[in-house]
Amino acid sequence: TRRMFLETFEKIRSNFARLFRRMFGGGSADILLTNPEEPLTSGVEIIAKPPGKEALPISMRSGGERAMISVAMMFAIYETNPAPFAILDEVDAPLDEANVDRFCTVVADYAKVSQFIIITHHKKTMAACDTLYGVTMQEPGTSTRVSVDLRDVRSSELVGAGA
Amino acid sequence: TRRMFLETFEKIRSNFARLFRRMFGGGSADILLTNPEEPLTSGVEIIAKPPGKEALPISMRSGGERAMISVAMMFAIYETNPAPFAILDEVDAPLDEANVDRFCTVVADYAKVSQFIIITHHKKTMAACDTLYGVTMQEPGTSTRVSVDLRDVRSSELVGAGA
Amino acid sequence: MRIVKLEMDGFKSFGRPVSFEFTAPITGVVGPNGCGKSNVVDATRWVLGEMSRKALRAGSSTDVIFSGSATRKPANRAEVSITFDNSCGTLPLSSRTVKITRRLQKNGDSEYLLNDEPAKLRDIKGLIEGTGAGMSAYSIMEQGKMDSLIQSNPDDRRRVFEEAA
Amino acid sequence: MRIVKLEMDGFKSFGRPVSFEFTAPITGVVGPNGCGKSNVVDATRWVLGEMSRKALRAGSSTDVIFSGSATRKPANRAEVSITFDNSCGTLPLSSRTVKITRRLQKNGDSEYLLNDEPAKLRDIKGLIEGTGAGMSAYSIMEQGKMDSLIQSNPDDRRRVFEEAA
Ligand SMILES: Nc1ncnc2c1ncn2[C@@H]1O[C@H](COP(=O)(O)OP(=O)(O)OP(=O)(O)O)[C@@H](O)[C@H]1O
Ligand SMILES: Nc1ncnc2c1ncn2[C@@H]1O[C@H](COP(=O)(O)OP(=O)(O)OP(=O)(O)O)[C@@H](O)[C@H]1O
Ligand SMILES: [Mg+2]
Ligand SMILES: [Mg+2]
Repeated sequence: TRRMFLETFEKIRSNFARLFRRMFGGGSADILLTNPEEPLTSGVEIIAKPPGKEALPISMRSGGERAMISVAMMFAIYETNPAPFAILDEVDAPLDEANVDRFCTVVADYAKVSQFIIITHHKKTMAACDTLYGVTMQEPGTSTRVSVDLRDVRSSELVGAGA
Repeated sequence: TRRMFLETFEKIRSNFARLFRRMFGGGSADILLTNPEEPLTSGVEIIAKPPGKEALPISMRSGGERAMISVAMMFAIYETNPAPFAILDEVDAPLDEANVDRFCTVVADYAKVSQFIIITHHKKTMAACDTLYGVTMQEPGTSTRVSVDLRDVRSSELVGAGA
Repeated sequence: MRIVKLEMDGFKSFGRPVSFEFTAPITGVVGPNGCGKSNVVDATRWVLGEMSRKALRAGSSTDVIFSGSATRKPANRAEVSITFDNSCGTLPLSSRTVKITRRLQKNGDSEYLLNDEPAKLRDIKGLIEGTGAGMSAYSIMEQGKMDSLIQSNPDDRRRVFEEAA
Repeated sequence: MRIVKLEMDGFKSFGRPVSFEFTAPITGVVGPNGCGKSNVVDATRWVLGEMSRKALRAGSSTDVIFSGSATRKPANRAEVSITFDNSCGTLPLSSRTVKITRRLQKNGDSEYLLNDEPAKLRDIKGLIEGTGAGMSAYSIMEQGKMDSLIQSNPDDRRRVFEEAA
């Protein structure tokens, strides 16, 4: 209903503004109804201004920036109704090392409340996990679970093996 | 025209079959016209069978497998008409380390004929390049070129810093 | 309402039984391309009642049954079980753990089990969705789908917000 | 017909002149998210006559002009130059190097230069495309666009093949 939508929208909006600043280490962002008179049929505009940059349509942002903005949006929505568990499948794929770090820090925070399962190819993300499972095909075409030692990942992290 | 399309199609088809085997270290793949009677309006079916696996619709393949199939397709088409230069923007993003290696080996082969410019976040891909340029924003919002020493990348590769 | 365990057998690439225990706050799942990581995500969606074949990257519903490999025959049925820790009483059942099972036969016959007893899908869905006013039972971000949250189409975007409200 | 040099000034995030020399068989371009790597790709497409604003990730054609930053004023015009080594005589010109320049003013005025002399876009396009029977002048695979080569829509796929034929 209209009031419920507007209430939730306002919550997401303030969450998103705060989360964007956290993911980008500054700057500002906002979401606006293109047609505030008709919220239930209105489109939604996203304005994102990374630190030091001008506000541009988000279609002009880079692959990694869009991924960070998506993560901020995902958690902005999540905060209005935290799910007991969340599965993230390679959301860190386009991120550089500094952004993978920020992503992991934000996830670690929410992991105090919800359980996270994260699929990744990034060593930094692996190092941020509490437990690691490997999924591989020792027999071609058939999946099996293997144990992966976090200590191996973390020590290779220390010698600068990054994503 | 019909004959030209069919000739090119057959070339791409045989290139693709060979390239798939190279990218996947085996298996087989094929492309077929869904309506061979009407080649100029027919759709194209792709059948891919990685080593040890059954033939499945490619929508069921993983992100990384689809990326490898796309690379095989790109070079299959490229071989019918090699362009003097090619720019690849983060095509290796979803690949695991073994697939990044195979991708780099294939690119190195074509680089004997064409000039390649590769944008990447993967250290293994960087190590396979002859020269590296860094693009960064020392002043926020303004891009500059910086020099990146391949030797730093290659030495971190030797201590096992992977993708 | 934490996940305790996920077990699959005959589902997609899980040609033999595989199980995962999720006890930590953050569990990482890693491995080479095409080896089954996203299939773990599909298994979770499927056992919780996902019907959309597109969301499961399948052409027809029986496509999720293990179709065999060079060294293993196809499976006759797909089965996935998910076990939740219910000690906080979030789910309106008396048991400390709640186990949901979904099974699909080659001929299309489908069944659901709740704590190993036959159950109806709508009861299971009601269980998961009824854990509080419009509570989101789970949050899944699929591979390559993150961009859909910031769709360039303002109407698609509004739909994302509507689902949250 | 190798690229020798790419220079940009006022194009997208290149608020001040930047140039790249491409002499090696494989040149890698690396750097943090959002710093301008894909903008180098956009610059290459743009100087070679790309008109599609969607392909350039722009809303309107003047969106490619550097719009300023916290510490730098917007640019009045965008300019990109690409220089090719023509010693193999691929391009039907007598000069050893061929330089193509594209300039766009804030007011929308657009101009092209060939070896620093005013030229028409169609002459430049003819030059690049006319390097042999249907020769592909360049091959660009954009970030996130690889999947379009193996589109699930059979008709989209056929279009990919048609372009090759
Ligand atoms: N019904 C099925 N029967 C057998 N194998 C299947 C079935 N459905 C999917 N697969 C297999 O699962 C593979 C894809 O697995 P999945 O998407 O989980 O990979 P992944 O580990 O996520 O890889 P990536 O890192 O590339 O994303 C397909 O290549 C296919 O071999
Ligand atoms: N007209 C413009 N004026 C100023 N800045 C612009 C303009 N157009 C694009 N940009 C900037 O370019 C950035 C995107 O750059 P680009 O896509 O090249 O990043 P990238 O290095 O490829 O990053 P990634 O690794 O995430 O793909 C935008 O964030 C924006 O700041
Ligand atoms: Mg996957
Ligand atoms: Mg980019």
